[in-house]
Amino acid sequence: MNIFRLAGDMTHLASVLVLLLKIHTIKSCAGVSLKTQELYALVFATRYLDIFFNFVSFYNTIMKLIFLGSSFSIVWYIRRHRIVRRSYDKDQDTFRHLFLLLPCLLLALVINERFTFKEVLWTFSLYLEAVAILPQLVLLQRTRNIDNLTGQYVFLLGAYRALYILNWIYRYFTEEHYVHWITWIAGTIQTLLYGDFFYYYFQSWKNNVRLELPA
Amino acid sequence: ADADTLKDEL
Repeated sequence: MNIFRLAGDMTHLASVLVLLLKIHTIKSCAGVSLKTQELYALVFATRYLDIFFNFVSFYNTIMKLIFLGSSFSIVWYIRRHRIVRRSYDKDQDTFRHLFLLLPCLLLALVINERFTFKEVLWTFSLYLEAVAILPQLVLLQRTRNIDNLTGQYVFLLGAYRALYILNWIYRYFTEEHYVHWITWIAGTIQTLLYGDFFYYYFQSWKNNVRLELPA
Repeated sequence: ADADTLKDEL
């Protein structure tokens, strides 16, 4: 475990906590894309299939449980919670799941490290995670007033991805036989998707104005 | 080389 990986995981954890905190305390999910949250729940469910069979470390198991638990709770809040679900803007959050799911599944069936059930699903989770933020980014662009917590949530997620790239670079130079093209390419594409958002996030921060993405 | 190297990441 290097400092970039740890910082990345902590940023990821912070992003999820910020979102849960917003939903739980303000009892509102305004500006949050249910589509993205459902995709993340599926990402973790397919990636952490081995959670009970393949023990890596105590840290790993706990983090996996947190990500699984938090992603499914967020989906539950938006869909089922008596008050929270009223703030969900279904008409704005129109991105189609299948549009992302099918290409990711097909790609995972064709491009993978090994053609086994577990490995294909694991690869699928990587491809899906790369694009799962898209419904959220589209929703942000449609929402005129982005509240601070939603902006911070997306910023923290992007920071987590950027730190993972630094982690891969570090591991590449410090560990032998550390080459993983699929993970690196999917991860880099995922990080690039935040580029635009980062630009406007820093602009609003620098000028001390409310974050607003151009239509 | 272990193909599972990355499986220690989240």
